[in-house]
Amino acid sequence: QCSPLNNFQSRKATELISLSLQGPALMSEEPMEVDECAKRCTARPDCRAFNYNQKSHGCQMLPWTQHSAHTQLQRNVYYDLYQKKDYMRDCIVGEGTSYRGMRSVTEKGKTCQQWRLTFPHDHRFSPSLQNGLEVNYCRNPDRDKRGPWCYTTDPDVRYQSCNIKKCEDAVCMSCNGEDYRGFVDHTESGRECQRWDQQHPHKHPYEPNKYPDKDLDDNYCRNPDSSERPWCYTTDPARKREFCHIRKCKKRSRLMDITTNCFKQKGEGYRGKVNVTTTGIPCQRWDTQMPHQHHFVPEKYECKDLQENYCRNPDGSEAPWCFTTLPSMRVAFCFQIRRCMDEVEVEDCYHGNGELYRGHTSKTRKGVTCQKWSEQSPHVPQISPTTHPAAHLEENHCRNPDNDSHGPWCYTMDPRTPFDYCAIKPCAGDKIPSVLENAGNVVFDECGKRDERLQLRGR
Amino acid sequence: IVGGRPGNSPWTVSIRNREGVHFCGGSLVKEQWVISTRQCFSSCDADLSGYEVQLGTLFKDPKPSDPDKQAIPILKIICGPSESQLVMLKLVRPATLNKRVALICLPPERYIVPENTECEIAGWGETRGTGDETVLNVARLPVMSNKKCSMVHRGKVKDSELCTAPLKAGVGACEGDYGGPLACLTHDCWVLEGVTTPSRVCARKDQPATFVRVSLYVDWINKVMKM
Repeated sequence: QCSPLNNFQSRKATELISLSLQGPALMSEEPMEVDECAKRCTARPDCRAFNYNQKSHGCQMLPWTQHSAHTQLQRNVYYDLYQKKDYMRDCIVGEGTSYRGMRSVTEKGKTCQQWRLTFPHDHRFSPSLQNGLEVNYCRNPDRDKRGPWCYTTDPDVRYQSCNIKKCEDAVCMSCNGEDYRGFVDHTESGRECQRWDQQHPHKHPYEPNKYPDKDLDDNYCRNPDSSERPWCYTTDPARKREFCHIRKCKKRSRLMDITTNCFKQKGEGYRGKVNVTTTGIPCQRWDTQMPHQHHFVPEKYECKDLQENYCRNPDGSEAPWCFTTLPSMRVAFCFQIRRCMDEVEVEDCYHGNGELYRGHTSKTRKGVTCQKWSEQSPHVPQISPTTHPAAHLEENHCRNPDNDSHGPWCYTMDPRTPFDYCAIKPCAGDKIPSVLENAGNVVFDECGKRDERLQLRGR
Repeated sequence: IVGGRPGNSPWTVSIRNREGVHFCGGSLVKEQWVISTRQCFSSCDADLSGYEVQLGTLFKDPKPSDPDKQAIPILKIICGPSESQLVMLKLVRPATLNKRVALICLPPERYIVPENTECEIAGWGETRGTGDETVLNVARLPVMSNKKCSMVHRGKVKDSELCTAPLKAGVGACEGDYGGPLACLTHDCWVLEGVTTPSRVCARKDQPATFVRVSLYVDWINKVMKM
């Protein structure tokens, strides 16, 4: 049940355009389903990619890829681009007979001879659309065991292997392979992987747009759920998912922040010794299966440091967690571990609410540069030197023109964050009056009302 | 909720991760805005694509065919003033208000809830064997003054915190309820006076529970929605 799309690498919301003025007839857009388009392109040796118009269901076959000269990728929400994997991968599958990459240097650094030439080395391979012997790219037209090769431009060396790595060896995985972004698309038993963006033959929750940071590209092996190793759903209806064979890196990568007294981000680097849940329930040891059975066996998750019964985050959950010693409660977060300060250091201070602050601090507590008060981009300000002429809204300095009780602020240069508070703290010794006094009248509109009858028959 | 009863809290939302698993609570303050706690999220600019809030259902895991269920993806997260521990979640689209989904009022700025005001906590978290964990549970708690609370805690409770009195039978928020509301009835309206934050006390009989005092952050909440 392989999809015809399995032969292609996709780029969503992208169109591949030709910069040359004249396009061949191949370029016209024909209406058909995306699978049909893929099938037809696969069958045609002169088709290397296709633009698919999601809106009109138009299929536009292309004789080039993004690596070809005079082409350009262009963002276009209506189009998805599919390019044949053989032209895109820098690694080989099997002996590499289908390799159509652009490597043109041998393992010893010699430049390859053009296939159409018979000098300096005469040979019997004539280029055709089918065999892909174009320019001077490494190819394997004779099923050489050592993979793609070429005749060299050195008269003394007739031919040489290009030493292009097999896909399973080209990119290694560290830890449990959550970071693996290589091109293996078969399981260790040789089954072809199902595309992550398809729900057939196996229905699954790992839709690529739900997990943008997991790079669930095409049908490549990935590890989005912190399994032992990268895996994929298979195209065999009888076998839901299987591990893939991928080489382990020799060197360990230490990209995450290791902390012991607090945790950063999701706490995947937390290595402290807290061993109870937020509400004080002792954690179960990772090396036992009682009271809860689980697959987070310390030996299989070496780099997750599943020591003793310490709170850890081996699976990318929201925070460090553990299996609890209560049979009725399988897992619980350790939210009581404090978060490390994720704010920048402050150098200045303000009095009161900072409404009289006239300093030069111009970055937010996250370190983002402030937008100039007089600018209209990236945010159109509701408060500006024109609307608040007395507020000293100079340059992009932090100010408090609306007497915000949380201190000086500014519009930010981050398009996703309209405003934020600044990297300034209240001055030491400044007495903040207590708020524990009643406010005046309380008026509410439509909010806060509920059908009390539902309360009674809630069950 | 420990010591609660199945009930109706139409502003309480369930926050779900990419696997659809409930991990924290929240309160619907505007059709497109939910308030929760910082501790539930990895960072103030976390990519929450795939995360969603679930509203309108009493069941923790309702059937997909449940006509009352609304599931709305989260568009972005905005962290509150540093000491607040609050976050606001903007939803991809507005929730539809009906019998099962309602907004909760925000308190007036710096409003202090009078002592002994009856309030409610609600959530789909742990019950510690005191109730049905498949449904939304609600429990009533009376407000305690910060002065008394500080005495029991043997330490100063901050102005930005709000306490509820301990009851003889253990009643309180527990794992999975964090981020949810402490709603108090004022002038016939339910008002979001507090937000449940993680603490080491899960319905301990002799200890008051503390919440984030929302009234101190109403200016920020309104500013975020306005901007």
